[in-house]
Amino acid sequence: MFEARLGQATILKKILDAIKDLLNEATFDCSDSGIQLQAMDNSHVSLVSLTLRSDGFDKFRCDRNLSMGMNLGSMAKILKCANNEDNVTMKAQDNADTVTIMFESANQEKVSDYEMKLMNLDQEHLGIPETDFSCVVRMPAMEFARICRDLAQFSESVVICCTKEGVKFSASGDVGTANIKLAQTGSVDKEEEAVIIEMQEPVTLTFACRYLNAFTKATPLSTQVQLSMCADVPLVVEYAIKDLGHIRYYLAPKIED
Amino acid sequence: KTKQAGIMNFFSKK
Repeated sequence: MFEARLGQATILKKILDAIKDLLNEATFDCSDSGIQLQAMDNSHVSLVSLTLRSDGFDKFRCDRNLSMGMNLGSMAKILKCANNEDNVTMKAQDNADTVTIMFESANQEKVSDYEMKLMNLDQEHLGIPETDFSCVVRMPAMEFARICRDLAQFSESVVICCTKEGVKFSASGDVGTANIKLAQTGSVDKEEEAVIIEMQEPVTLTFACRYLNAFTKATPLSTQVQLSMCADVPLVVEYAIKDLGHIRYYLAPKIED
Repeated sequence: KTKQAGIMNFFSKK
């Protein structure tokens, strides 16, 4: 028996919005420690890794490890039927071929349930090596989304250059060149407005704008985003999900042809 | 000129 309950459906809606542009379907691996999802996008350029800890749920029970393959378009249709403040419960029997998603209004006067067919997905799990990153940048998630959106107008690629002075995002194309520099913030009143750079050595890497823009669909989940970079390895873009877990996106760099 | 690398160039199958 698997049962996981969250106080607000809005969290699950935001999580789905953060992955459904990259993935058509995905396997949710459930165990007593929580829910994990790892999947590559269709073109095998990026990898999405979602971790939801069992202690972040209002109620969590998972007697046997369970892998639930879900069509994310179908899940989105079901979640559209929930009000943001509704409680949401996911339930499945051991070895079931369906999952039940139930919404309850705060006053318990409306209860709806949706049974969704599960899929058998033949998904490859990748081993992600431990990396000592050369640069780790923490910045407001909204600012990162704005930069990715703005620079995508000028080129398919963005160059991220990180030094101890700051981080520079550049794009160059037919229109010309765009550069956005962010300096590390001195003192800020609000922690969520800070730009913090931890640098071991400077790094310059090139990434495809369309994936970065897809990752920024996670912006509503978190006030801050963390970018971890190292020469010739994938960029890690991480959004914390408060008291519940995190979503990490790994993006392979563009390399010299 | 740059070309897009694949994620499996970096991460191995488990």
